Amino acid sequence: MNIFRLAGDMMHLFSIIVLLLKINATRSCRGVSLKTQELYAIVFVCRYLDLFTSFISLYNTTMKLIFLLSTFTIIYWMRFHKVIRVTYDREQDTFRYQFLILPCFLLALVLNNEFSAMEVLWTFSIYLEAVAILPQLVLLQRTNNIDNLTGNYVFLLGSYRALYILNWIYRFMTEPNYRQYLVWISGIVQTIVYIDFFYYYIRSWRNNEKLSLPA
Amino acid sequence: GSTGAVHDEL
Repeated sequence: MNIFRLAGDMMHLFSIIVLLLKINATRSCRGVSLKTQELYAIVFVCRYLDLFTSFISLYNTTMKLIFLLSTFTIIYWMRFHKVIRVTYDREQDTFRYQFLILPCFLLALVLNNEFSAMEVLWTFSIYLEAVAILPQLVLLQRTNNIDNLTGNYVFLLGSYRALYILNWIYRFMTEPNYRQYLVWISGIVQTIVYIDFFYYYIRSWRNNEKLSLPA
Repeated sequence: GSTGAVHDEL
């Protein structure tokens, strides 16, 4: 565990905490994409199947459980909570995510390190995570008044991805035989997806303006 | 054969 990896994981954790707090405190999930949250739920379920097969560390297991539990909590709130579900932007959150899920799954069937159920599902989760934020970014574009917490949520998620790239560079330089090309390429794609958002986020922060993304 | 890769990242 290096400092970049730890910082990346913490950003990921903070992003989820920010989202949980925002929804819970304001009793509103306005601007939050249920589709992205559901994609993350699929990502975490497929990736963390190894909770049942291998133990890496208490840290690893705890984080996996937190990510799973928090994502399902958010989905539950958005779908079923009697106050919160009313605030969901159903008409705006129209990204057809089956067009992300199917290609990612087919790609994982073809491009993987080992043709086993566990490994294909793990690879699928890597590909799907790279594009899972897209429904959220599209929804932000359609939202006129992006509240600070939603903006911060996406910014923290993007920071987590950027820090993971630094983690991979560090590991590549310090660990013999450490390489995972599929993860690296997907991770770079995933980070590129955020670049546009980062630009507008930092600009609005510097100019002390409310964040808005051009359509 | 099976590599049984252990994925240690989240």
